[in-house]
Amino acid sequence: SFAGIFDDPRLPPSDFPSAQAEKLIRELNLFPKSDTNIIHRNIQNSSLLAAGEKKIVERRLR
Amino acid sequence: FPLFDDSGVSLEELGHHAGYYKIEHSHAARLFYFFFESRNRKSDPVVIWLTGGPGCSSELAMFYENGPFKITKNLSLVWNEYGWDKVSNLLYVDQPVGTGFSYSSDRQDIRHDENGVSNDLYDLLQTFFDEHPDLVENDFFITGESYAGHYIPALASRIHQGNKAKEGTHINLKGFAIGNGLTDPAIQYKTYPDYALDMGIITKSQHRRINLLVPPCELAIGACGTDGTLSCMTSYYVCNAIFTSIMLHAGDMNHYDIRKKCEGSLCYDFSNMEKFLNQQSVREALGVGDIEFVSCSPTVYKAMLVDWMRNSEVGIPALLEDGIKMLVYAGEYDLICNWLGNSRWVHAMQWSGKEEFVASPKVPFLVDGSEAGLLKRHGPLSFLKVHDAGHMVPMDQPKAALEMLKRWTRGTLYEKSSNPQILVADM
Repeated sequence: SFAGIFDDPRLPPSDFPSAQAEKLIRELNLFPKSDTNIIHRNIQNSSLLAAGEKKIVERRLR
Repeated sequence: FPLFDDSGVSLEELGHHAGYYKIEHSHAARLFYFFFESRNRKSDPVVIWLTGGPGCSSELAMFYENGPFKITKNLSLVWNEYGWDKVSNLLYVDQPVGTGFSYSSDRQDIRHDENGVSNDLYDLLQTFFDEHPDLVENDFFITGESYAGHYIPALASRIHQGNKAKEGTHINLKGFAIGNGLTDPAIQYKTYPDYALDMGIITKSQHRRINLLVPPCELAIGACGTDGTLSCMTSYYVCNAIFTSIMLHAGDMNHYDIRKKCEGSLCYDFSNMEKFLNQQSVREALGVGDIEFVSCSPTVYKAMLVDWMRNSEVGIPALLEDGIKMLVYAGEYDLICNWLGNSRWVHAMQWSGKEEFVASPKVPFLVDGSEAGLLKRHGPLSFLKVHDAGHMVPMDQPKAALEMLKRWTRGTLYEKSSNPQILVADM
């Protein structure tokens, strides 16, 4: 009884999760430059992180 | 922050903060957060907001739903008259790791389940309250929407467990609220065809046909349970065929708000958030340096797939039994996490007050004398169907959403009117 449903060519293929993630982001008109914030370099100019090895660093905003 | 200020509030008086927390149980991860002290009283409750996706940054809600400011077309900020910081000390966290300004230098820090997510947030809260000891006695509430329907019960359980075990600092958890959330996929996925039929999105024959997908979906989700792995991935594919089938009939309908259409592939335009946060002056104000802003992360989204179909409702009854309040609210025009599916899992949940909750009447939720929603409550459990709203209730009904938060955190969401024959949810 599922014939014609799962094999419906209009249904998404096996890369469905990637397509869904892309769709979610584009629907909101968002264009992040990176897939995720995994950083393999020294972080520069961050006054928050310049505070060193403290567990939490916080600054007041104006 | 380029704030256009016409409110008379002195900028010097504002307690607005941005911070990084170095996650204790990680290789090299830091969570970024915004913290806004209450615009009114320091003794207001502390409220954490969790944005869903999974993998979307907290700034999405901060700028477009319930934060202190909204972004204008010329990328300056204006006060949000209905920001939740009017009644609470408000905390937005970019999470899970990899989202927003939160980052790691080790890919192993990407989280795959609620255990990882809730432990990171618990550890952050512990350190946050060490940094803000003046807030530790305040009532604490967890809020959020969409995929946060998974995160929120997990974090509530983690905090409750930590409190009971006298682990670290006691967090004064009083309740948690889930807005248009995904919490119990077994019930919510099989409700899609019924909601779509009720709202005229599909016909009866289409409903009958799509319903053929429900038994295999139920079977797959049953195998997934609360901690399955491969079975959960399988059920993601099987069950999403239900939603996709409905959308094939819905055309360009906006699945976050069925009253609207998506123009091309565009359902909402949140692009100003990215433009704003990528400005040099703003980045300097935040202190984030050259860390990129990842508005929504596809990698984080995919990493959480194994978690998607797991039942996050299972820990809730224990919280209710211990008097922790839960509010489930849902905008009535959202399809993707629709009110009917949410109502059904809340009604089906096994706890000591189940029968009384099911039997309790629906009463109007009044804001300024107008019905803003329909409310049911028994004991610590409340369910609110919000009128004229889609997936993002604080964006669509900001005044009602602020009232909801205010009354719920103060225990006045549901009060008897002076006329004993009429129960109304009003001040």
